[in-house]
Amino acid sequence: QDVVVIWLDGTF
Amino acid sequence: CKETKEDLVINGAPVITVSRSDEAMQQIETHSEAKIFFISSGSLGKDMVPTIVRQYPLIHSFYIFCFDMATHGNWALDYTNCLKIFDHPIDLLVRLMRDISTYFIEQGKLYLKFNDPNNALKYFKYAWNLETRANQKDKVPPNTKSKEKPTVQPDCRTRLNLLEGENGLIRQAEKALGK
Repeated sequence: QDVVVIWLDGTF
Repeated sequence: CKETKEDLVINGAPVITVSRSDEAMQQIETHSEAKIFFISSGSLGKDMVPTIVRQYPLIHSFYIFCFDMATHGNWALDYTNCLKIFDHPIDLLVRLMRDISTYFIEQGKLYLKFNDPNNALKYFKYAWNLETRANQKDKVPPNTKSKEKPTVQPDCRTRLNLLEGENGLIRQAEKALGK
């Protein structure tokens, strides 16, 4: 199983 | 942040940046087979996290960043098993890297067990790199630990100790490969 980082921006 | 994204990408964790909630949902659907680490602000997370958990109850790890943790304490309480909340970006990124590394170590162990040392070694090395970078980042001021008196975080060795050394996981995988 692969890893994915989902980054909903406007975060930083 | 940019540096961390590069670190993650190089070490086996593609980062997909989206700017709207519906795009995020779309990506989650596209990657429904993957282990997803989801990062968002508190205000966006407040709506997104319950929606995601409802549709995909099994997958997730959420990392919420907000300036005022108290404001988000209430809704976040329902998700303590899969959600971590941070008021400093470096803390979030360091924790994310360590959690991904933990996951890679578990994956690597499975590969070792099922006689695929090649992939095991790949995951152990990714994990080692992430741990090392996380330790470096954790030392970069400012961090939240104390604004008045910056403290130098000691290295977190827990997983590095598993990976390194003559009997460590990296060596075990190398031996299995005949190295």
